[in-house]
Amino acid sequence: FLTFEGDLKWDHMDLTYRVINYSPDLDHSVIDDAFKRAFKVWSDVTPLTFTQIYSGEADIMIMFGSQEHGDGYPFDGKDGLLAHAFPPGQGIQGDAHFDDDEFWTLGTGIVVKTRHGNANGAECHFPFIFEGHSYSRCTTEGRTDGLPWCATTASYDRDKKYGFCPSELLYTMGGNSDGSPCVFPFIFEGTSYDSCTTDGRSDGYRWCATTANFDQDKKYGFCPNRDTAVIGGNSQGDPCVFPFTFLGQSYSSCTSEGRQDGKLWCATTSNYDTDKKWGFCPDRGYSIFLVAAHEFGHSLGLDHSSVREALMYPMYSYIQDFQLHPDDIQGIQYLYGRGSGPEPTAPVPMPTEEPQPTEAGSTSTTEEEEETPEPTAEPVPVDPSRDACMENNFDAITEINGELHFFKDGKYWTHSSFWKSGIQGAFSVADTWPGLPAVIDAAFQDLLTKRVFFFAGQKFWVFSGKSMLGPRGIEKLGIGKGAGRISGALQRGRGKVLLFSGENYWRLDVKVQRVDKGYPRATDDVFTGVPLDARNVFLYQDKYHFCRGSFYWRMTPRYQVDRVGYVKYDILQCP
Amino acid sequence: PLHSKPQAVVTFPGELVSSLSDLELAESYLLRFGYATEVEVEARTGSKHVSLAKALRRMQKQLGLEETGELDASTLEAMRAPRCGVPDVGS
Repeated sequence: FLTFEGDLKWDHMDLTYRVINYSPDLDHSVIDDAFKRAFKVWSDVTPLTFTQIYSGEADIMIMFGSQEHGDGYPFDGKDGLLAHAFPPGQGIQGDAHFDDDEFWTLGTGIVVKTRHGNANGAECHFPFIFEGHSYSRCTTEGRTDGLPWCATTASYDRDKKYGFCPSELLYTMGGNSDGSPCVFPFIFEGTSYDSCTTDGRSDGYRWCATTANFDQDKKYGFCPNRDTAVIGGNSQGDPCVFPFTFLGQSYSSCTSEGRQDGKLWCATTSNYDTDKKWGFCPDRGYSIFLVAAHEFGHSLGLDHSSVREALMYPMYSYIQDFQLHPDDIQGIQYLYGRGSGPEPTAPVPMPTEEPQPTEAGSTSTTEEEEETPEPTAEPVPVDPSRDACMENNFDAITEINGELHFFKDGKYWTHSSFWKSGIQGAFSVADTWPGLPAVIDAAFQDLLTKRVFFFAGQKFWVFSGKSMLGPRGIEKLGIGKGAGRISGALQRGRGKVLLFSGENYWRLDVKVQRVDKGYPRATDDVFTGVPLDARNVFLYQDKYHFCRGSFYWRMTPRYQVDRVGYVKYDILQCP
Repeated sequence: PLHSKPQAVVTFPGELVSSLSDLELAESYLLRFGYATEVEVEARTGSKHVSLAKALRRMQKQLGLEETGELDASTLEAMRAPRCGVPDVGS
């Protein structure tokens, strides 16, 4: 970790913060809750306390803005810079700013919080069933007042639970009208408007009058973003219009036609060809909680860390079940001490019934599991007759000791993009890992201890160098008997690995060798757009790879498929 | 998964298409996040490529990338990744 020059820190522990304005992407309450949780990340491990105030000068002033927003450090539109913050001190010091050209969510897609209805402000559940039809957006169907609504369960027909979606017809934000809804049409500078507008403003925020005549009454408010609000393009915040015409074709949902980067977009009028009004469709967006927790680290005096898994690492990556990294804790406690937070819990001892490894080796798990010695590089015989480029698919693919391993029928090949030595092999599985069956389903290396886990059918083996543990039944890991073939694994850091089988995945705690509660989960819920019958799943160069047949789908840590290609030509680099 | 028919590619109005070359992207990134100072970048144009390689290596080290001193694919990808605006080096 790093602190700022001179170990800048606050001279008092009871800090205050104030949210000056809110992004239209999210309901106020969702943003307030995210900021509260983000501060709690730090107060849990220090004596610091954080109190939200609603007027006057707080220690940490929080605002959303786009491009140049008043501090001389402009943002840069969608993506790129997400936010910044200043180290502790007076005035702008300690403040945190968030780029409102980003699409702010909780990291996994749009958050549509309802109001009124009978669901107590619950979020929309997409898709939902209404009168037998499936809806994946808010709808005005069934209403005559044009107010968009959604169901807050999977089926309105069954549960009758619903709420109204964010829209300017329901309420406005900020301004001087206490949230009253827009009045259309309204007069502004003599012109009549029948929708929200950015006219008259330089910050791009959409507003409307809350009486029929702004010129006369000067009453206004800012428009919340609807669930189909576009991002960027030339219509920031305007809703998609479906169907729309593009190059003479009609589209009733977002499309990537016309683009090379695969990004989904839509028109914000019914005819793009004539009006040229467009924007990007909501994607997974950035987690306001994770970005805020990082920026508040700056506000408290932490600079960037070079530890990739640390919160204070400068690049964004979405983490589902966030936990502060030891590097962050050491940094903040270096500045402010430990506080009364919970003592770090002792590591859970390994399950005792695990048989002792056949060879003399470490059996006790120390605080930091001893790293398994690298397998001595005895020369392993090569079978040049077997060519990886002739194989249509592979039993398993995984990275071991920095080299991709491709397993097939008792043989395996290695490929290293680092050494540029191309494909090595075919080697014999039995020579390298004696005791393993010829055909395996999946494998992964535990990054902490370098042990390699192999799966075949309902059994698994654990290799530390040449010494083997197993076979043991996967039910010992807590994976139900009904689970089929394990198709692959994704290392998630902090001793967690996702195991995939069929359309589900489990999260394995490698240290205690048990899957966590709350699993399995549906692969499609998080890993959208990849084949659900993938034959191989593996982590490579920090991206998730799902293979089916001779193709692979590559997914970024932000769960966006950014490439589809050929395993042989793109990964193995076969001629 | 691979499209058979040729794709019409459209230029969308108002799209902030980055027209920066890889080298220009690298220079602005290294400058913005404190890995290079104005002088070092000027020196580069005076055929002293050493300074760019030095700044690249500094950035690669800080971000945990492979320290090649070259503008390789993973370095460029890191430069395009969404991130915090606070500089990594300096005030």
